[in-house]
Amino acid sequence: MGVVWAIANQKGGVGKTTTAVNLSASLAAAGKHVLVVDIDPQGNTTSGLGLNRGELEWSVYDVLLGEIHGEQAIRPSTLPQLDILPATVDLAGAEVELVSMASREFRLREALRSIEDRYDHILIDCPPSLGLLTVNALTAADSVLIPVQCEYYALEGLGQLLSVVRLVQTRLNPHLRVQGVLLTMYDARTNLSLEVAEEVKKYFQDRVFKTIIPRNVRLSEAPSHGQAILVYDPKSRGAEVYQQLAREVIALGEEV
Amino acid sequence: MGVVWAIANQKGGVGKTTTAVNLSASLAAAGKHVLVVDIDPQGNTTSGLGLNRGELEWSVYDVLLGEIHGEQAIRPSTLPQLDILPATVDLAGAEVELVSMASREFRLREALRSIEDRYDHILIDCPPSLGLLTVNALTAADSVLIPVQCEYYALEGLGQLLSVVRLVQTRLNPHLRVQGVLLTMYDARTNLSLEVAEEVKKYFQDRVFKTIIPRNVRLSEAPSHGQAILVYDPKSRGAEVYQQLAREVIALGEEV
Ligand SMILES: Nc1ncnc2c1ncn2[C@@H]1O[C@H](COP(=O)(O)OP(=O)(O)OP(=O)(O)O)[C@@H](O)[C@H]1O
Ligand SMILES: Nc1ncnc2c1ncn2[C@@H]1O[C@H](COP(=O)(O)OP(=O)(O)OP(=O)(O)O)[C@@H](O)[C@H]1O
Ligand SMILES: [Mg+2]
Ligand SMILES: [Mg+2]
Repeated sequence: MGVVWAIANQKGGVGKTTTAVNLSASLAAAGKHVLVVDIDPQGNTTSGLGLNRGELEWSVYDVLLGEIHGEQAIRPSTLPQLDILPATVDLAGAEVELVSMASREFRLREALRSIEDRYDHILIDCPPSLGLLTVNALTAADSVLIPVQCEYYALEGLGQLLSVVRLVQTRLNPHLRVQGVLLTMYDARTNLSLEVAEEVKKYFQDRVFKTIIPRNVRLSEAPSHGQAILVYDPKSRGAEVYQQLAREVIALGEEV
Repeated sequence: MGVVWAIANQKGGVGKTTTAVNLSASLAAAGKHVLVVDIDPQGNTTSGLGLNRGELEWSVYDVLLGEIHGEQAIRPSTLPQLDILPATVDLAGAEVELVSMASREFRLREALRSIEDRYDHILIDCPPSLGLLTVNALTAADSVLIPVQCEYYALEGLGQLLSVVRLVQTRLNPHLRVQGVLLTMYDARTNLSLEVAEEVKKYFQDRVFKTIIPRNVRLSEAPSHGQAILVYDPKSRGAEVYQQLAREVIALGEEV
């Protein structure tokens, strides 16, 4: 039975996609069977793993609207043991279309039900908003992973995000846990990073991943090659820390 | 007659808020009367200029739903000649509420009509999405300013953004111009920044602002003090470049 992770934070640019791409690749490299689901209309996870959005016949849009089953839209990535349920531009219209549909918050959860057993981990990359697409991910998930960039504005939005998570836990998915906050783009040279990290640890205590992702330019170069960091530059600091995070996530899974 | 600018890009974390806060403050410092409108439910521009979102009686939410006039929600900032129409958390529900309302795309434009004459420039900070709030800003605007972070993923979304701008130009606001793309977080030490900047200049030609915003840690520290950069650290590189951008924007306004 796979563990489903929603990677969510409505603050933009905090490292949701970078984490979805590189954590899923690192879990696959560690021998796990992994599916990554891209429900962000920007489709950055889809292109970050080398797929060409224009060539895709089906996408997560068709699955959410119930036109096809999840299996039909799933594609292999260039990495063994890593599959992807890709996003295309038509996903941009999904939120408005979903609003008036029955069980609109459960569409993704229902779609994943028949494919969950094939994977050890399913990671869902969310858009920078708290709308219906992110609510679908939180309703489908066992755990939510919250990337927090070590900057001031990223702290501000956490209250809003947690209140939506609580709403989902009470009304839609009592099973959902805040498994952890992941500190990203940590720059040891600045006080700001240190202050934000202290603040986050004070508030979230043991729900902060021990692995901290430093700012590393190789991570921002890899997407232009459509590769995860462990393919683009396996010796980089970025590749190391995401593999360290994968080990931490696997150990957590064993506790469940 | 004030010039209305929408600061928009659905890619998250590209510097929309940082530009809204610091360009508006720099325009005010140059003697212009400026209003900054925060229509992002995150409310980062509101707190970035030192307002406490919890203490606000009215906000842009009440204005969009037609409960009050714009004037009633406008507040002075700590800077002379800079006012703000703030956002609060209830704005998060606005998109779903607006969907079923009459002339839903024109709510902001109508709200600004009676106050436009009091300001030389009105800047609107948008959320990281292409939903109804951003469409309201584009419908109300004379010009759109598109911040583009010098990173790969930021390039990818430009096509989608431009097609929404074209849609707004044909159906809602034929007057809207793409005044310019602003390159942000430029890091001269990396090839990536150079490559992205070249790519953007090739595509947008003369519609790229000459001012390029470099990565500057003082810009990311200022928000935690609720201050624009020219108050927090007037001698910093960040303060200099945003004042340079203000001069460029003023010169453009004179051409119109
Ligand atoms: N640790 C890091 N070091 C350096 N650059 C990074 C790091 N993590 C992410 N980036 C870069 O920062 C930018 C933002 O990251 P990313 O796109 O993953 O964030 P996001 O939260 O998915 O954004 P959005 O809110 O738009 O979906 C990207 O250009 C990415 O390449
Ligand atoms: N030139 C810069 N140098 C250094 N840091 C910057 C710069 N511009 C913005 N930042 C920081 O980068 C982060 C993202 O910027 P900002 O919040 O302004 O982007 P945004 O596009 O408004 O994000 P969102 O999509 O969430 O609204 C913030 O923490 C900000 O302080
Ligand atoms: Mg993303
Ligand atoms: Mg912003």
